Amino acid sequence: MNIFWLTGDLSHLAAIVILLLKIWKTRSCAGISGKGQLLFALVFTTRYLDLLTSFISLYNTSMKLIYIACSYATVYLIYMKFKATYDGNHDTFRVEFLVVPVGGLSFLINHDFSPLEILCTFSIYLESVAILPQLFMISKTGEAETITTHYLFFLGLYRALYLVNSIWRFYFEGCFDLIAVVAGVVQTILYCDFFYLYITKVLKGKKLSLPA
Amino acid sequence: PPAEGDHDEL
Repeated sequence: MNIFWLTGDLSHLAAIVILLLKIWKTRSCAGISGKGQLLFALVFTTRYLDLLTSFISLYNTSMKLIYIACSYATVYLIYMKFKATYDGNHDTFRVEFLVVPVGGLSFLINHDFSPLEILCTFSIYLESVAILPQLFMISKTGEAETITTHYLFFLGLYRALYLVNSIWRFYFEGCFDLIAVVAGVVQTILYCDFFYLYITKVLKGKKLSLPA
Repeated sequence: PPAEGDHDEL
């Protein structure tokens, strides 16, 4: 493990916890895409099936369990506990346009044609685009609460740090996972526009709002 | 290096 890997994981954890706490403290999931959170729950579920087949480390296992538990808790808060605050009218991204092509691609391009590996590859491809429902929702409403932008920032930062981790591991450990790197680049690119707005607006104390 | 199919990253 290197510093980029660890800070990537912690950034990912921060994002998940920020979102969970935001919904819990404000008793509201306004401005949050429930569809996006369903996709992330699907991502964690399909990727971490190896919890049942292999043990890597206590750190690895506990982080996987925390990610899964938090993502399901978030989905529960949005669709059950605080359902009345869920803004379904603005959460209209067609997720089948992501899940179906990504499912097809994971059958075609993977490291090994086995159920577990295909599901894991599916999760990597899906994660790279899973933020689109949330970004789409922000573009529809034209604004985002500041705490939501912090969530998005840490979520985007995590994958950027993982890319640096991939470079590190290529040089110092001689391993390179092309699927993870390409998906990571796609994922990070999708955040670039948001990163720009976050740095130029939110960090200067302004609310993130898009021109009409 | 980790063996192929060994998903040590999250």
